[in-house]
Amino acid sequence: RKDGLMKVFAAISENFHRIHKELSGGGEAELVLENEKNPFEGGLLIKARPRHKKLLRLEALSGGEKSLVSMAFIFALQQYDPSPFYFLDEVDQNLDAVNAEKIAQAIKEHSAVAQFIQISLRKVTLKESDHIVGVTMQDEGVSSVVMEVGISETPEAEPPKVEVT
Amino acid sequence: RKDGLMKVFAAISENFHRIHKELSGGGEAELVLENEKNPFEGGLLIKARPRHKKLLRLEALSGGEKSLVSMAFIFALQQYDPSPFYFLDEVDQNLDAVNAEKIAQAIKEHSAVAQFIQISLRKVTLKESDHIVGVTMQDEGVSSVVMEVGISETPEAEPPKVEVT
Amino acid sequence: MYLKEIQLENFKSFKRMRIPFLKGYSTVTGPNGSGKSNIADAILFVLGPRSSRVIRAGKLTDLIFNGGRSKRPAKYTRVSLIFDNKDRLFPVDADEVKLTRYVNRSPSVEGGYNSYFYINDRRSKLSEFDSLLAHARISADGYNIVQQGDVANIVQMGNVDRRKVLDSMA
Amino acid sequence: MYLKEIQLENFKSFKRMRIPFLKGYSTVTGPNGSGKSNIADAILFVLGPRSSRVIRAGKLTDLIFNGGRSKRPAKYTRVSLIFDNKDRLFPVDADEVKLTRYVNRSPSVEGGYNSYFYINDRRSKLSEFDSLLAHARISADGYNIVQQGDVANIVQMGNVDRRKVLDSMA
Ligand SMILES: Nc1ncnc2c1ncn2[C@@H]1O[C@H](COP(=O)(O)OP(=O)(O)OP(=O)(O)O)[C@@H](O)[C@H]1O
Ligand SMILES: Nc1ncnc2c1ncn2[C@@H]1O[C@H](COP(=O)(O)OP(=O)(O)OP(=O)(O)O)[C@@H](O)[C@H]1O
Ligand SMILES: [Mg+2]
Ligand SMILES: [Mg+2]
Repeated sequence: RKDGLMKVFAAISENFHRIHKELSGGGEAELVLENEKNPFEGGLLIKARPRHKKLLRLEALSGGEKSLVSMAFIFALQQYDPSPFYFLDEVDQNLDAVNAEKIAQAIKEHSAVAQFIQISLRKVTLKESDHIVGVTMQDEGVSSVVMEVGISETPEAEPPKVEVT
Repeated sequence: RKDGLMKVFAAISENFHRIHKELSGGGEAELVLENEKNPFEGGLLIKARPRHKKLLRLEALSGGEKSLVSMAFIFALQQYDPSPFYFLDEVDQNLDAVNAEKIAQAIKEHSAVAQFIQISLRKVTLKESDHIVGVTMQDEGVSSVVMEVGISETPEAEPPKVEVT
Repeated sequence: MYLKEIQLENFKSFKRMRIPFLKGYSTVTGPNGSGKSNIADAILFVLGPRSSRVIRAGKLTDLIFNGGRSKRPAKYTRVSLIFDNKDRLFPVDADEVKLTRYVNRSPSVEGGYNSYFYINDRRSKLSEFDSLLAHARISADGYNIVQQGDVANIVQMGNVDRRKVLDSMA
Repeated sequence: MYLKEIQLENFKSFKRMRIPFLKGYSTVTGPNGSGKSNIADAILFVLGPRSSRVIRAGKLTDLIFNGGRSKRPAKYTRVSLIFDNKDRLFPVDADEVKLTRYVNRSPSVEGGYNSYFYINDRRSKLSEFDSLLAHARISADGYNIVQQGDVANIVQMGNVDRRKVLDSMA
């Protein structure tokens, strides 16, 4: 049991370190087991150093820096045990335009080997994707869906004012 | 003591109901004391019904609907005990462009009687304000500030690439 | 293998809807409260019958369409996920695999509902479902499906809870 | 009464900076990690000495500039808030009121730091500070200052904690 966990830990922390460096443009982050001898007695810590800064407690990072750490952790797990399809719900909420775009570009790259479906309100994200699906609630309390909404109809401009098909 | 709380409760729940209706374009929301006879024995519940929908448990609301409920609660508290200045940090994260704009317009109205300073990454919010302050970290790990950044330099376009004064 | 279509009947804010998906990278957008996250819940409803991931509902029957403003509440909900199976990642000899879950209100039964599973419209047991999903490495646990708010939770959760995420991968 | 300027010296990611503010509605923007929320922390540092609202720091000395990538960590931090007081909301006979807080590392003292307060550059006691802020109805408790993440917390917090917010207003 311990061997199993240590093998998973080694592979995922290597993924995590590499992916965080890519997403944050040079930051350093690592996964640390609180108790390496008896891993099941302790927890799993994350230490992160954004680019050009000192090592910080996780709490002292900014909202966006925390999101990048989280996304690096999620991608590290996904790459350890690949699946044919992924669904992400508004993971770009805290990110500025540059970082939201970086995440979208990373997803675009991965989408060559697996299907990605991502819910987003951000234009910088929507324009990276191959297809956009619009969801509206025209009728009282009932949702409907429109395929291939154009970018100009996206939220930053106005919510999709579309005829429901 | 109980009388004091009941007086505060009555005034704030009235504010809350009115403000939520305005922000959500017609939704119904209310504050409910778990134990009206002995309020200190119970908690304070929020019940909300978005426009054109049935009454829902708070957990079943969407991310954006929850943010509107929270903002209505914050504004209800602020209007009960007015202060000369307010500071809001990225309260528009979960909101689509229409709701982010509604919140910004509500702040604009209140800013006639009190000073509001709001941190935001969203263009729809920045364009409602009278002044925009840009923060950047050009030098390694050191923040600096630029006054009166133009809208086109805002995050949705690109982070402010400005000469640091 | 990819998810080709989701068919929703009386699932949360959806009455009857077919949502086609394409390979590659799709995004879903729309106003607050329009029903985007309900699509993620529909996927979890089918893929994660044993999963502890809460579908933002108190009980399973909260997932059945409640009538919206003025319609009558529905008595059942049915969600089907249609996967392209040309690469036979699912050990089923068919180009498409349709996984369906059906729940109806049934006050006379303990728990107040019935729950049935179907593979290509043939009734099947939960264990058949489980083994099919395990073959294709599709799971509702782990972070193949990232719900709204999960990103913030990963940083805020306790260190032991975070280690448990790795335990489940071992 | 409004906040005219914030002066920061060695406060978190700010070395020396004066940030002027105008009346009405101002917004602050910039990339992730650039230092926006640190401005909110600077305001809480001065206005909320007794406040339980955590300034995302373990101990008070975590607020002192740590040197960034290659500079030396500073030994002290000083933050001043300058308010326009033409309407005499503060019971001080001056058109401007400057509230300053100064903290320096001092390993020989219990707790490892000293903390001093100043009103218009005159050293004062914490109780003077408190009474001045109470007069102007400026408080670090309640929701005059909404930190990043507070919006989500209001819905997620327990019902009793939410009631306690009202208790503090009564
Ligand atoms: N059983 C049900 N019957 C009918 N409608 C329901 C039911 N359960 C939830 N809803 C509706 O679904 C809505 C929430 O939808 P959802 O969470 O998918 O929104 P969203 O598009 O993700 O919005 P956001 O951008 O704010 O996250 C609620 O407002 C509610 O009206
Ligand atoms: N004592 C300190 N000395 C130097 N830098 C510090 C100190 N404490 C925090 N920081 C820096 O402040 C940064 C966080 O800044 P802040 O939280 O204000 O970002 P932000 O602009 O609000 O970003 P976001 O948009 O992601 O919320 C950290 O990356 C860290 O480098
Ligand atoms: Mg949602
Ligand atoms: Mg911030």
